[in-house]
Amino acid sequence: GAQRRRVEERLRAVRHTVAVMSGKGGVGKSFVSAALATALAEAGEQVGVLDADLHAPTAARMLGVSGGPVEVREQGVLPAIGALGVRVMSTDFLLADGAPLAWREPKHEKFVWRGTLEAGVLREFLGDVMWGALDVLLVDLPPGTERFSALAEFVPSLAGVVVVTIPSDASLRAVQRSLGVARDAGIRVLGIVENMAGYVCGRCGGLAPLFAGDAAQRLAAAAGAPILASIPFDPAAQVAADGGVAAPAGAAAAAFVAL
Amino acid sequence: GAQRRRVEERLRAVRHTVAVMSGKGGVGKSFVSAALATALAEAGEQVGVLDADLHAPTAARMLGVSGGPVEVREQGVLPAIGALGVRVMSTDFLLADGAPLAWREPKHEKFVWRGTLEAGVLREFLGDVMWGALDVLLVDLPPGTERFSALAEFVPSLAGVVVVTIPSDASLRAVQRSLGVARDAGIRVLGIVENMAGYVCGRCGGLAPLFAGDAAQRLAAAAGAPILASIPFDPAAQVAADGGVAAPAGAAAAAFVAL
Ligand SMILES: Nc1ncnc2c1ncn2[C@@H]1O[C@H](COP(=O)(O)OP(=O)(O)O)[C@@H](O)[C@H]1O
Ligand SMILES: Nc1ncnc2c1ncn2[C@@H]1O[C@H](COP(=O)(O)OP(=O)(O)O)[C@@H](O)[C@H]1O
Ligand SMILES: [Zn+2]
Repeated sequence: GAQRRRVEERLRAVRHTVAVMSGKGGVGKSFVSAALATALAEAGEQVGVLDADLHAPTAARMLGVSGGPVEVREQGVLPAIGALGVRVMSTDFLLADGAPLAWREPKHEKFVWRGTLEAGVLREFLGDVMWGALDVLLVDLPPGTERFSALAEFVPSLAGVVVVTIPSDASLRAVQRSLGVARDAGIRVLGIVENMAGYVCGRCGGLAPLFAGDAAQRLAAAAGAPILASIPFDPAAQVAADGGVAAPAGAAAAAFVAL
Repeated sequence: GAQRRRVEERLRAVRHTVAVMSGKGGVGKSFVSAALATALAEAGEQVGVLDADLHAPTAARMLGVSGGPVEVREQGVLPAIGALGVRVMSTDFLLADGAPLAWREPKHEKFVWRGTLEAGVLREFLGDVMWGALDVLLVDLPPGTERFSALAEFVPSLAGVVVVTIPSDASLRAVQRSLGVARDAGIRVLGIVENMAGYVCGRCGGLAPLFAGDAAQRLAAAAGAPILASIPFDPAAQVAADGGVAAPAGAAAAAFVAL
């Protein structure tokens, strides 16, 4: 009702809202989100990143804005501004350093409110943040399917979802489990990003094997979507990303912009 | 009340119950759980593995038992038997191939029951599975802190928790967030396992850099607990583990048994 209209109002000047998902944690979903956002900004697009991975908010730090106090105005909350003008909103800004995201739940119903409260945070990040005019708003989802239904409900104009996977069968199975739920929520798969596709050896410089498997190819075929990029694991990029400088992802952005 | 007594009764013949945790997904928590269980079984211990990571149940497959139908008897549910006689219980056995774990929640309260239902599965795996006499029951927890309070409540005799981390600052921060909650729940840190500590290059054979950082050393110092093992990423071990043969972890098991 009223909340949906508020979100719709707030996102009126956002041309495309795109979610980034993965089947399980640790495959580089935030790394890819930050790289994609940076590459789009380098191409002159106005970009926002909403970090909806509430328990492991890592995208903000990779975009060079972590722990910043958020400014609350009359008309809403100002997002933080990262490198190249990328606008960012994340629970990373709200949690005291090192504190987990914990709700003051009524003691006896400890488990009851967690899901409801988390869906509320996503709604607030969508509806109360002053995103302004954007070409692309990337929503970095938590791994799995927890926020799909809330996202589809609040953003009926969602362009679709970019799937991040590593080559392994374990990741293939985890994504397959999630894609069924995405389809049921009416969310389109825009493309697949294969990450940790081989390892750029810090000793011999060659491309060595890391994760065996062809998850990206099988997911692309099943979803009828293109592979947007295949990114190797580069130890130098890991140091840079965890230090606030997102990896170069020119190829992925070019494929993405073409969408 | 009655449920706690049921769990207590069921675990009476289990000498040590140990949880395995991580701060975020993808650091190798299940890989280490399967390797630890296998190494303990090789040392002649009777071992069980309870996969409490309901949305990404991967430990069972690494122990060579996936999708097996579970046998329900009058006195309880029979666990599956993996390599070297390791007893295993996992939602992997309950989910139809490729289906996500989804609850038939009342439509309007979609978020409300998820937490309560998930805590119920952990209680059932503890109280209704015929674990029998075990030297060690390993509980592979989901990443983060969600099940801590339920575990501490149902297993007051819990020996403690083994923390799995990769070297990165991101993993350090994620584990630090979780350790505060473990401390509040009265759970002791038994030791730290550093995983993906360097990469055994499939081309030049040398140990090359993978994740920069010293998370394991800092966590061990803060928790006053030993580093049980430091395991490099070995592409051959990844292929084996995803195919049902857990990695050799002799060093970790020896340090663990010594606990
Ligand atoms: N292609 C890559 N090259 C180098 N480091 C990477 C790459 N992809 C991910 N990483 C690193 O791996 C870790 C996990 O990535 P992250 O984006 O946090 O995963 P997720 O969001 O899927 O949990 C981070 O430390 C990140 O910097
Ligand atoms: N030390 C290692 N060497 C080789 N492969 C590993 C190692 N640790 C983890 N893996 C692989 O990495 C992937 C992620 O590990 P997993 O145990 O599923 O992580 P988590 O349980 O923390 O999400 C799996 O494919 C696993 O086989
Ligand atoms: Zn090499």
